[in-house]
Amino acid sequence: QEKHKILHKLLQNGN
Amino acid sequence: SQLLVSEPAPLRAAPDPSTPDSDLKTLLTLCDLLNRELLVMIGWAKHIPGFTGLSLVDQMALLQSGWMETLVLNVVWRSQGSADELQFAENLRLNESQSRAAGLHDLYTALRHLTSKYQQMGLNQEEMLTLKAMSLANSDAENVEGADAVQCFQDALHEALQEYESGQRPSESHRAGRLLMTLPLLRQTAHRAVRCFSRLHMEGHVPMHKLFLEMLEAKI
Repeated sequence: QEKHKILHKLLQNGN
Repeated sequence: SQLLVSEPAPLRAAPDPSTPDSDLKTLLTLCDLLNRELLVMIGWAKHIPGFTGLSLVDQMALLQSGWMETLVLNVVWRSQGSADELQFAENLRLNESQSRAAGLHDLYTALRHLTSKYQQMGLNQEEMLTLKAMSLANSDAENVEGADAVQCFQDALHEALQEYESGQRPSESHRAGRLLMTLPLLRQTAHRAVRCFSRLHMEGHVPMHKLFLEMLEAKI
């Protein structure tokens, strides 16, 4: 997940 | 019907008005468009029934594995009305010679092959949307932690496709199967697209957005 920060954030934070 | 109402509006390409037209400008415009489309697609995925019921780790795994297939299906769907162009957006269409000039000939050939296949089948929007959701659900991601949950997610989409076809095209008993049989070509096409954009990135002429690169790196 460290390596895939943007995707992780997008999924966690909603749109 | 959930997929129909969740389908995002198509994006427009946003070419930099201060840059003169060139093959490099085409590539910059295309990469910018695809990055925005990727962003929209991640938001869209959350509306696929069952997706947000998966663990965050599995949501990431499916997206990292299947994102290019969904982008490819979008382009192929938009190109259905054309005999020889790829319609990346209403205002970004490339024919064979334009694609070749931009270094995208392999991508053009691959996407047109899949486009023709769906044109011959008369793919409709409901089918395209279901296949798109399936391409995520069935992306064969490694390291899935909730295999049973992913299986249920796939089964629900498969059921939706079968129910749709038996209701709408009862005389075509092989329709759902024929659509599923296009998925290997979709994967192959997406693989060629990933190779094409990786090459562009390695050549270093086209700066790519962070999200697009992050997703590309997950595929290499």
